[in-house]
Amino acid sequence: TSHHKPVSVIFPSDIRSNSSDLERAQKYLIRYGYMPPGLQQTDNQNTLREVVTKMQKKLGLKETGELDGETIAAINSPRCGVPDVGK
Amino acid sequence: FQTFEGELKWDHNDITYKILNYSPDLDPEVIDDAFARAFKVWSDVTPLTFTRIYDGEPDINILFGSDNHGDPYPFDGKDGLLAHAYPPGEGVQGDAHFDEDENWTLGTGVVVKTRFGNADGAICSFPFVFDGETYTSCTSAGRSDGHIWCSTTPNFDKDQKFGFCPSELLYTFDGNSDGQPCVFPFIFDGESYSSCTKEGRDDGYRWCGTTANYDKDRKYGFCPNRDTAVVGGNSQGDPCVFPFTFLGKTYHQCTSDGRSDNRLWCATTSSYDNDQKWGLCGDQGYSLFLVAAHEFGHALGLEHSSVQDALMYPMYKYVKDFSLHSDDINGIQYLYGAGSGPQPTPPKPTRKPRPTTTPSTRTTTTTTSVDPDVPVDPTQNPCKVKQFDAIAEIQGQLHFFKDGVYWKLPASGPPTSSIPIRDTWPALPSNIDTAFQDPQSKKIFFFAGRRFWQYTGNTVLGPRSLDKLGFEKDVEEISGAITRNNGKVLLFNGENYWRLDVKSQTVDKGYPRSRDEDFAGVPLDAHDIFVYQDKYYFCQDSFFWRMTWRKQVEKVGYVKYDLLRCP
Repeated sequence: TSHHKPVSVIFPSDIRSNSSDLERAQKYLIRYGYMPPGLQQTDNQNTLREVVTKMQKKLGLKETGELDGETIAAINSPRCGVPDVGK
Repeated sequence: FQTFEGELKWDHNDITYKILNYSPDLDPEVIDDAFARAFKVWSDVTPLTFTRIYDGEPDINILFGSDNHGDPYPFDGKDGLLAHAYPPGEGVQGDAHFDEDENWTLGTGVVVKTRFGNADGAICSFPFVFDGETYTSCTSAGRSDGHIWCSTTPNFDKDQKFGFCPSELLYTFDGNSDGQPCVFPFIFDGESYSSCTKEGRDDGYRWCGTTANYDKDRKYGFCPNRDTAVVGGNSQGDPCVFPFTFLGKTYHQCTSDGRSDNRLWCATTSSYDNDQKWGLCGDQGYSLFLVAAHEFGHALGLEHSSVQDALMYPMYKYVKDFSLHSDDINGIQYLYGAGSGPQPTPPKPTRKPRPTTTPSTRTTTTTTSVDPDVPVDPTQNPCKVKQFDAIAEIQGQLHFFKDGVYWKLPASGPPTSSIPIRDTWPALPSNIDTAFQDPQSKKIFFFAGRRFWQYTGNTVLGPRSLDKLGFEKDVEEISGAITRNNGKVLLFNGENYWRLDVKSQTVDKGYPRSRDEDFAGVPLDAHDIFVYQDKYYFCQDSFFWRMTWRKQVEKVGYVKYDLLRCP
């Protein structure tokens, strides 16, 4: 076993924003056409649930309305930039 | 499947495209090929054809760009959003944009296509052994001129196959210098630069002067990424510098030290401690072919699908052996209809190769058993050649050319011994693209790149340039020839063909013509085209398509078994 203490360096530009899953999900839902900009300000849980369900349906995911693991993984996946809904 | 609102589609089937720039991640030839294959995905199942143009306004413009790249939808750096495209229409509509901040590969790691050397542009084989040492990246070891190279087989010591790796010392791309390499040092804005720089640009592309003074000559080009180029960090595109020091320790390869996410990184100067310049070492990257095929789906009128295995599903997923999902086929055929019928399918092998008991190379053995895991020397046995440089009927006998030698097909059985090309036609280079004998004059013509030779008996004329025959500058080679008994010969390149008058040695007016229109049903990327016993042969990979003079495909067979008669 190594007696050295592991060194961890924070590399420049490696400091990512500490945005939450919810914030990242809202950005994703707006960018890809599921939610109009500004709606996230209302913080309406029921509306968000509806929108998440719409996204899950569109992407062929299990429709839970929750930001569950599968949905978060989809949000973090590399993808095409063309919106899924709308123009 | 989904189509865009209003069912946007092209009102014509002959779609044109233009590649506006290249990514430094891949050799331009690899990029051209990836896009061509991506279009073929759609042309295979529709009546659509795709033609690349170099001038004028195409239907589909293709570009690479970072962040804000000229449209209202900026990219987002590495990962996340990979590319986007617009539905059919005028202007930006139909265009496809690819995020330069991605690591573009063919999906399985860095693709290093070589130039020059003796491997005919093959891809590097990593790791490889040279002088008993193992190398996992291109190296300048064994050379004193700084050029980096790699072996294109796992063992250079044994196979001696090599090529030079992309570097700014070998070539540049785009710019205005016609691919000339960088000249170091060069002057820009009064400053001297001894390596590629991003100065003077805001798009992150690395460039250099191709003369010693950019301020005076204004000659420049963009630097291809080396195989050790980093992704992200604060040195995008710069090569790793080995060895480098990090926290006082010296590193000779990428390391995950100092990171909690185990990703490999390197410094791009000799000391991270002093300069703090770094980037992540190349990963699997994203397949340009797969992403392009998806984006071209948008450019043709398809929206995202909800079927997770469909190409038009919005998330990226690497698949090795790609085939179009029925959902995609239904979608595109809903818009454009089906093609004119299935293409001939190559036959499946009916026999398994037997392992050889004599794996040694460089013998004159005529054994035809093949162990796919054992490197072979194809110059000794035509049955082991995967793809010939050229095939031609000369003096009634079929000739197979490869790497400086040729074989003649005997009356029965496979050819037994090779003949050095230089013994018969001493003026020729080792690798030729096409050969044919004019049936009337009996003159034999050979083509290699943009040069050609004419042999009449032992008398040779050439090399002369394709210009002399009336070919445009963009015709880089002749990939095949179909001779006729009227003093004319058809010469092929890519999707076009020309008719050459052998006597006047000029291309007839009205050419080039589209091969797809006049020779339907044979592969457009055939690499050997020739006439044998009055039938036309189009070879692709290890197969041939045989066509009658009425231009009907009558057989698809193996070059190895059906032409060479290998057991």
